[in-house]
Amino acid sequence: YGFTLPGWKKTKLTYRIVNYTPDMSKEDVDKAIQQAFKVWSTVTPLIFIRIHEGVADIMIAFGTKAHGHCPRYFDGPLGILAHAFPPGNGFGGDVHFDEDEDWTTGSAGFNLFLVAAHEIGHALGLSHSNDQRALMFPNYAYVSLSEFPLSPDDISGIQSIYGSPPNAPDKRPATPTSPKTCGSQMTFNAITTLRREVIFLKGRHLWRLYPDNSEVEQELISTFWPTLPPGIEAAYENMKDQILFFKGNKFWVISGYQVLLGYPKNIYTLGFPKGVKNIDAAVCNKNTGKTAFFIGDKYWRYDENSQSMEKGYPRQTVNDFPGISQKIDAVFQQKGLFYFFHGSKQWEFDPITKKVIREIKSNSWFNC
Amino acid sequence: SDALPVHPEKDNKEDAKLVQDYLSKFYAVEPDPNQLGWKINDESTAEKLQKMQQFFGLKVTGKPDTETLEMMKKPRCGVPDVGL
Repeated sequence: YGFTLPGWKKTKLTYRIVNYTPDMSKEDVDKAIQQAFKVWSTVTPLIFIRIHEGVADIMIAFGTKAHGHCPRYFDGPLGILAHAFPPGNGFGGDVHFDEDEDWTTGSAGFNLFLVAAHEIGHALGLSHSNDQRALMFPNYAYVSLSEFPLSPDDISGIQSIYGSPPNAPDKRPATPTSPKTCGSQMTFNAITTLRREVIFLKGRHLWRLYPDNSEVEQELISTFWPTLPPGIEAAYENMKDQILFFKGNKFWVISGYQVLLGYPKNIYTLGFPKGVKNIDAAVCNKNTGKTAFFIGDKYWRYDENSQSMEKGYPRQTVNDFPGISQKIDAVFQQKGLFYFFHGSKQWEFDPITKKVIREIKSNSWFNC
Repeated sequence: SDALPVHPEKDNKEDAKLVQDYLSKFYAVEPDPNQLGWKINDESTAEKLQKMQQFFGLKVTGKPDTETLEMMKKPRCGVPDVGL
């Protein structure tokens, strides 16, 4: 992390939303900004008060190209999304969003809550972090909103300026909360086997479990693989005791818990055409040495022996996996059977009889 | 062949502009927005490029290689990465 001292001299700070984007309802903008401030008040003694007139410590506005007297300009769609100024008078603490972007409450376009939380980090005195898992990393990265967006690096940075919250630690988590595996709507981004283990991934967390003795261990992905980004989208174990992780059009290969040198590589090196932007799920059938890559309602098949994509693909998933008709979040193989995950459900599928055996809840592996 | 004519010189020009814009925005010392006056930043392009590659954990070559250009094209925050 980095910071620009001295930071604000007071713990009660005011903010004002000067104008709005037409991309979102006013209520959604208000909520996104309020939630973004809450992220920082959770881990510091700071208190944020909204005002509707006059000059606030943190003035928040949307603008395009050269906007007002701001010395920094925006650049149209993409490129620069927003900027903010470190604590101080005048522009100090102000946050500006580029109205030429598509602001949203979800994962499409740019999520206003996530960008606002980053920019407010600047308005409080943080500069950019070169830790790719940090919210204060310069590049935009969408992470699941069920996750607390601050990484340990962000929290260390802001607490080095303002200290930690005065309340007893049990009232406000000084460390990020993580998804509860036994929540009724628990979903996963990617699942893979690793020898006798099954590894479930979601956001920046992973759970390792041994199906035989149902012991579960939860960790941050970065604990095992610091160079892997959060939000891995697909993962599978190949025939060579390696795991492949996919995010966007990149993939990493892990062997013996080490990320192999030269990764990430583009998925195009596996034989995907340029039109493929990311992979939803992947599984290698250990009985045939063929890997299925699922994208939307279709799948591709890759021959691990010849290390090449097979001809005649993509094919409709449902034609070769009857009953698997939804977009697949994650899939893995266990004792010869496939487990397909979508939302809070999973389907146990027999690749020999090509039948769905049963439908179960996604978190059935966690003995909830 | 009916392949589209390739304009390597045009691509190079665009890449060179992308690099210059990126480095001047994020790797040049920024004057304080509340005070007039400029700080002259006389680091060379290669030095700034090396700083950027170091920051993003890329191979530090001082040259605009493919992965460096890819990183520069990603949507990001407009605050400089070095000394405000």
